Amino acid sequence: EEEEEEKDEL
Amino acid sequence: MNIFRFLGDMSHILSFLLLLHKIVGGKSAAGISLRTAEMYAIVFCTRYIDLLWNFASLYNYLLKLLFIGASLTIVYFMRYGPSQKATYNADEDAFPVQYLIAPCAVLGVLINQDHSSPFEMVWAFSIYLEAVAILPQLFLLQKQGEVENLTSHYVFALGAYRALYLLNWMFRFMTEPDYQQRIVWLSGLVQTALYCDFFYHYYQSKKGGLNKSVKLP
Repeated sequence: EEEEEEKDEL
Repeated sequence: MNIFRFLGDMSHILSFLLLLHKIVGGKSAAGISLRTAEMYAIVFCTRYIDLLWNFASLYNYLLKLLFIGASLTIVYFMRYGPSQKATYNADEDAFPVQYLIAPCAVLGVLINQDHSSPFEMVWAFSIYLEAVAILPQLFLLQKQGEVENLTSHYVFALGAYRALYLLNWMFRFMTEPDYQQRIVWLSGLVQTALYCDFFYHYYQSKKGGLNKSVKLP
């Protein structure tokens, strides 16, 4: 399970 | 934001402008895959659903609205525009998209960044679907052999956008501590790999002059 990455890209 | 990502987004916008110019301006859907256009509309409507709650930046917000609006406009004109319907080749645009959408949906549920969040599943689905969304379009071009000039620039710009994103991810990986996005990296790699053959023929045909049409064997 990958830790949450912020979604700052399109 | 780095130059690779900015150029990638600009290339993506350019691909939309070229496609809109052809379909709405030129009133022609010749050589364009409605199936790819519809899958891209699904990709953006699912991935950018966080417009409702995520304001990472005004730049992102505006481009998300632009991409959703442009992709839906393209599908609308291809489905309901009289002259677009007349020039759209439905029986050649026959790639079985259900074999793309179903596996991506399964993958989205199984492999994502947070199994307790429906949005993460939908987001991962959209990333996987985007990687293969171009297949019906490439399939159609392969069938037709010759690629009309504007269409070739549209496909090139669309392929270049994700290739530039690959450079953006490498740059971020090298400059930002513990930055990693394995889902988008792998999907972006697959997506760009699918264009290699087209890129090669595009380069071969364009080195003799930008207006030569691209020939696919």
